Amino acid sequence: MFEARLNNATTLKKILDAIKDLLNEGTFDCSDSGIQLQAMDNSHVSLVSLTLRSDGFDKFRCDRNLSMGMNLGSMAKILKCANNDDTVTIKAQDNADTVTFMFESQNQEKVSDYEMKLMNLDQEHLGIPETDYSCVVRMPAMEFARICRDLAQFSESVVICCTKEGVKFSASGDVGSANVKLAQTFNVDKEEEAIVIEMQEPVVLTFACRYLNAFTKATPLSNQVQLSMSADVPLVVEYRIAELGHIRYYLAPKIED
Amino acid sequence: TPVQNDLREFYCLA
Repeated sequence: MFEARLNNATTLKKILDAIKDLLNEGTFDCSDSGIQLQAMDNSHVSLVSLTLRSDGFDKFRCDRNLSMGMNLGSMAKILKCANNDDTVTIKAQDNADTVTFMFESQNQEKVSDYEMKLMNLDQEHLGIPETDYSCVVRMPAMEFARICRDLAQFSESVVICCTKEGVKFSASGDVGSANVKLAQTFNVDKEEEAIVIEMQEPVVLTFACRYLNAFTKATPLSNQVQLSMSADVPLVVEYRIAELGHIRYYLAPKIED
Repeated sequence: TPVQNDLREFYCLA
C-alpha cells in the first residue's frame, strides 16, 4: 500500500496551484525514494518535472512502486477542501484504481476523506540529459514573477540576455519596448534577495511569455528561483520546495527560422 | 520573427 503524510497541507496546495494551469493531468510515480511527476503541456512546448523526496514527508510508506494517473484539476479541487494547517495523507492500495486524500484538523476534531478515481495515462516521458548550462541565474522569485508579468504587456515574447554584467529581460511590440536589467548583487544581507549569476559564456534566448507566467504560479513555494540557460536549448526554471524537493519547468526557446 | 520550438526537438523520448 502507499501512504504519504504531510503535517500541513500548505505545501501540497501550492504545488497543485503551480502545475494545474499548465497540465490537465499527470502521473505521480511513487517509489520508496519519493514521488516524481514529469509531464508536458498539451503543446509540448513546456514540461513540468516535480520531485518530492520521501524523507521530506512526515510519514512515507510505499510497499511497491505505484503510478497514479491524476486529473490535476480534480486533485486541486479536493485540496481546496483542506485548511492550510490540516494534516494531509495520501493513501492508495497497490494496483488500486482510486486514491484517497485524508485531511485532519489540528485539533483532531474534524477528519475528512476524499476519494478520486485514478486515470490510465500513457504519457510521453522525455529523457532530459544532465546539462552544464552556460548561464545560471539565482534571483528573488517575486522579482522574476513581476518582470514576466510586466513584460507580457509589451509582447508575447521575452528576450533574456545574460552577460557577466547582469541579466536583461526585453520585450517590444505595439505599445513600445521594455528593458529590465538586473545587476549581480555582491553584498546583500538576506540571501534570498541576492541576484547571483554564474556565467561560463553569455547567452541570448527568446521565450514565450505565457509559459513563463504559468511557471511563476510556483512563486509561493520559494523565495528564490533559478534560471539555467544555454544557447538554443530549453530554459530551466527551478523552484526549491524547502525540505521536500523541487519543481522544475522546461521551456523550448523560440528560434529565428 | 522567432519560431516556437517543440521540446521533443531537444529531448528524446525516454
